Amino acid sequence: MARIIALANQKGGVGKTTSAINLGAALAEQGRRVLLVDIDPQASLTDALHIDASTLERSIYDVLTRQVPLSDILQQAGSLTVAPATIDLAAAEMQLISEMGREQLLADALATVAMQFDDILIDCPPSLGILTINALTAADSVLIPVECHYMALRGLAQLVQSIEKIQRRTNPRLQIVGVIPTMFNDRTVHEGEVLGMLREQFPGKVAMPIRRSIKFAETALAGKPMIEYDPAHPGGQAYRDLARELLQ
Amino acid sequence: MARIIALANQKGGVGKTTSAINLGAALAEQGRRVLLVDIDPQASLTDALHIDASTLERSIYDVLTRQVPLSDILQQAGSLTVAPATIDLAAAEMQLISEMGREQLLADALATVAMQFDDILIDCPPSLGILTINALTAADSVLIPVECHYMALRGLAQLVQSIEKIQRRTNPRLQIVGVIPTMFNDRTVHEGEVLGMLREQFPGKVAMPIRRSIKFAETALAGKPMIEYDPAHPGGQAYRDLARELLQ
Ligand SMILES: Nc1ncnc2c1ncn2[C@@H]1O[C@H](COP(=O)(O)OP(=O)(O)OP(=O)(O)O)[C@@H](O)[C@H]1O
Ligand SMILES: Nc1ncnc2c1ncn2[C@@H]1O[C@H](COP(=O)(O)OP(=O)(O)OP(=O)(O)O)[C@@H](O)[C@H]1O
Ligand SMILES: [Mg+2]
Ligand SMILES: [Mg+2]
Repeated sequence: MARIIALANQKGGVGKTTSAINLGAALAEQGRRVLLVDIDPQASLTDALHIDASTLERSIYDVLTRQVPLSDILQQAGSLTVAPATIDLAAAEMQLISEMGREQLLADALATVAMQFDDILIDCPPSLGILTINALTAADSVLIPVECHYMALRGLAQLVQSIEKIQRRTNPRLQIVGVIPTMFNDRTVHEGEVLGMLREQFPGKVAMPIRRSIKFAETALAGKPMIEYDPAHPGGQAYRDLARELLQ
Repeated sequence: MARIIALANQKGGVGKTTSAINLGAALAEQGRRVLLVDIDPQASLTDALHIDASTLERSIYDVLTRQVPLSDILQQAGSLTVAPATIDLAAAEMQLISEMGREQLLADALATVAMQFDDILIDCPPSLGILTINALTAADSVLIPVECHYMALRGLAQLVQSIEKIQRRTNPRLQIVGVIPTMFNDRTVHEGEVLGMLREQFPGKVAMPIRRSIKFAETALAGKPMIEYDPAHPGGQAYRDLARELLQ
């Protein structure tokens, strides 16, 4: 049975998509069969792996709203399998509101392919709406990417509350397995202080920081994870270390 | 009549909140009466100005869903007046779905205070849902903060399409008045290239970049705009320049 990990944080621009792609690539390098699921209407993950959303007839939108089988929409991006998103997904929030059991839709879809993968990573949008709720209901683990800025700290209490609500109501097995400090600049006092606060709030769960590097932005333009774009780059190594920690 | 400016971009973490606060402060410094409206359920703007959301009995949520007068919820933060948000706002997306004329709710509320202000800035959440649609329907101008990374470029076409749809359906006077390159690192080739692409896509509308500085993250911890936190800082000057451009 596949392990299902949600990359979630309603704060925007903290490295959810970048972490899903690079952690996924590091797990695949270890021989794991990895599925990346894009449930963000921005379709950043789909685009960053150069899957052209405009050529897709079907996407995760059709799986959630029209019972199209998940296996019908899967795309290959190097060593990674991707369930892509398109902009149609923006309409899903409104369409699913009145649906019975709407939180379970993604969990049900992932169950149909769980035997084919070892790890399923879900890239969430920057909100706590119905799409992120679907991801947290389907997942057994949550990884929380965080930028070490005060403004990113603030939303964590809201996120933890939402996770606790989901544990009580729809998914008792959900666990926060880690907090990933991303785009970290160790030359600033502010980021060091915020990192300290994170370690106090989440004792034993804060991974080694992933340092800020413009090369991560370049990888999205190139359509590749860092370990393919620049195999010797320390950023790729940091995600390898994270993958190894998760596998223990 | 107040000028109403929406800070919008569904890409997360591109400096919407930071731009609303610092542009607002620069306009107030020029003697303008400025209202900042927080319609993001994360309530980043409310928190970054150290308005304690947990002590508020009413917020923008009550204005949109219970017809509480906007003037009843206003708070003062130094030279700025703020219409604060609380986490309740997350429920508004679902509650407003079936409401008649739901796109106009914010516009109607702002009309009740428009005579008291010269500039009203609206800080949008990182999505194109009903809250951002309310902001774009109420506004006469849109400012688009963008990080000069490939991943931030991608969503602009979606944003422009949404703006065009709003112009056709609910708000014909809406105009894109500017694109603000934020958190800019001029020592990288990638950001220079993306800035060039922005200038091609939005000729004549791209403002001077606001450079990356950790001091912006510190201002949120201090609860102040940059021009109060560190009056000589070039980041504050960059927003003063932007304010002057807007006033012409
Ligand atoms: N370690 C890093 N160093 C420098 N830039 C990074 C790093 N990680 C991610 N980035 C860049 O920062 C930006 C934000 O990252 P990303 O898009 O992955 O965040 P996100 O949380 O998925 O955003 P959203 O909330 O919009 O979904 C992107 O342009 C990405 O290329
Ligand atoms: N010029 C800058 N230099 C460095 N950091 C900045 C700059 N502008 C903003 N920041 C920081 O970057 C982070 C993202 O900015 P901000 O929260 O304003 O973006 P946003 O678009 O409002 O995010 P969201 O999509 O979550 O609403 C914050 O931690 C902020 O302090
Ligand atoms: Mg993302
Ligand atoms: Mg914001």
